[in-house]
Amino acid sequence: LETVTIKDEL
Amino acid sequence: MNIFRLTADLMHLASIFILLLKIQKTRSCAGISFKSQLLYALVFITRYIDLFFYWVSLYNTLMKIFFIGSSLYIVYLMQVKFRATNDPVLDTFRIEYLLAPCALLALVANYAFTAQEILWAFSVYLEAGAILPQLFMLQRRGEAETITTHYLFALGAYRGLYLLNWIYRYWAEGYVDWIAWIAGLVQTGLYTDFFYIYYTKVLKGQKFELPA
Repeated sequence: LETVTIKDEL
Repeated sequence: MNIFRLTADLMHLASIFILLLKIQKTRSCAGISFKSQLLYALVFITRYIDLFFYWVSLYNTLMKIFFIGSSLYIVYLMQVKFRATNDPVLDTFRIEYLLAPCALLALVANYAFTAQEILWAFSVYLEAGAILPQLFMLQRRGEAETITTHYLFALGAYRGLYLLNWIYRYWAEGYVDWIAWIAGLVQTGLYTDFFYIYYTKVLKGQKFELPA
């Protein structure tokens, strides 16, 4: 699944 | 990963360990808002659902598992094991007034109209206000155990450090995330009064008491 923004934070 | 974010995440971990320590050591969850803890469990579940289909790093995955697991464990401790010490009379914040606006906001203000993005936005908005039942309860009690104030300080510091992390990331990587930024700013702002009293009282060895 692709996300729009990079979600590398918690 | 930068020093601000790493410290922030470690403060977040510390806050949970302090809370667990408070509950286990005093064998009581007095002074802790069950509603806030329930909201945090909901925040982590809705945000970290991507655990199953979006890989970032081992660090990221382990932290997500820890936050989901520990929040559910705290809910269990408060609702089952130490239920007798839980004080719903003072925990009167109406969370539906928080949940409904956050759900509505997530439906309108999101990065894409997909289930995952809506859930993510919802979790970010909800996290911003999840501490309100706890602060409301503190206000009603007028005082808090020192260990509880350390918990709140660590939790607030984690949010504050995320702001520094974003300033750094914007400067270093051109990283932008308006939803997280605005919600994070609101969330940190909610702690201002608490930080002030923590600084002027607890750090000077006094009991955390609100002016009558």
